[in-house]
Amino acid sequence: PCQLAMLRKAQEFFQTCDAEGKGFIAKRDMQRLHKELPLSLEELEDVFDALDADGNGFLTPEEFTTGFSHFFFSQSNP
Amino acid sequence: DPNMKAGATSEGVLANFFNSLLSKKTGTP
Repeated sequence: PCQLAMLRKAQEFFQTCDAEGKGFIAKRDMQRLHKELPLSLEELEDVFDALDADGNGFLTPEEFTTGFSHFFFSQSNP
Repeated sequence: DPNMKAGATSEGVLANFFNSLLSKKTGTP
């Protein structure tokens, strides 16, 4: 159940970042969040690079979910 | 160890990012 909750949240956040519904997140999608989140462009770029495991410049739902799951389970299991 | 430091930093920015998204969704900072 915990994993299901995590997957739902990851999907929800992915859609927040991928507002156009392309199926991937590009760096400019991440930079667009600058208006909505209290993070600087530099921080958002760091987030993107941290999530972009293969470094191809696009975040897939799998990469996003992997990054989110690390955060999610580190929060729920201190 | 620079690698460990980089890992900890990216963990920090990710935590910050996801917490911001959570706050945005729930409306509670």
